[in-house]
Amino acid sequence: YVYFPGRPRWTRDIPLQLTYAFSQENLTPYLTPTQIRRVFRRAFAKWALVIPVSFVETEDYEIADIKIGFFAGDHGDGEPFDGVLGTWAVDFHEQKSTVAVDLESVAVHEIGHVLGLGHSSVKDAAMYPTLKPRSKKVDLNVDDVVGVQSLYGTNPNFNISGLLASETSTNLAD
Amino acid sequence: RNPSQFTINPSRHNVNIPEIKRHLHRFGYLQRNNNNKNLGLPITGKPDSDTLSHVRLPRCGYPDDVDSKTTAFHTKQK
Repeated sequence: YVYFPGRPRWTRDIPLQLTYAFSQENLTPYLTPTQIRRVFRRAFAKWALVIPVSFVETEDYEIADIKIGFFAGDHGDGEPFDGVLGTWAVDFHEQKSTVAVDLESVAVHEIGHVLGLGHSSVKDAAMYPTLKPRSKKVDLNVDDVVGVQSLYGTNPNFNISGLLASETSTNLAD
Repeated sequence: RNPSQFTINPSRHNVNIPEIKRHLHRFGYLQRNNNNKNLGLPITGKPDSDTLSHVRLPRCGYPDDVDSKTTAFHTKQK
């Protein structure tokens, strides 16, 4: 795992609560707001499971800690996007495009950035910077978990042995 | 980010490491003289298929190496 220079993190009291809101003007037209909300709720839950941080949706985009939207080109952070490369997907059974990109996997990754993680070199980590079209990576890897827990501490309800057992079983299956 | 300018039908015989690095530098993806290992890829000294496959994959727009960002990263048109 990698941190941003200076190791920035949210510094309010623990347990930390962060609000998130969706842009009303900058959503993607072929997914419904309900589909997008459901995906992000699941993605936030992955991180909330391992650290003492909760994420609460708010309607007020302006004051939300985390603002979610779909943007193209220059979007204000000095790193303009190239433009449309594929199609967002929430269900590969419905979305048959060969360039479909799983929205939940990307959401999990981007939330990792919001929490302070940079790009990992561990291929199975959620924070690895590439994702093949029509593939999913929605579960946190040990690398992601250790990285984010060293920033925020551990959720008292989280048991890392469950995650390790799950990864061992996946590796055996591979 | 779309690296298609040089990855469309690349030929093994006419794509070499310096050329790739010049291209990545020109478009702000890589600093000059950067020999760092990245993405967990093995260092082979040639544009191997693993590396080229990764270059073609859709990826997060945030730079990998945030420490080495230069002015060019922000001002060059991608």
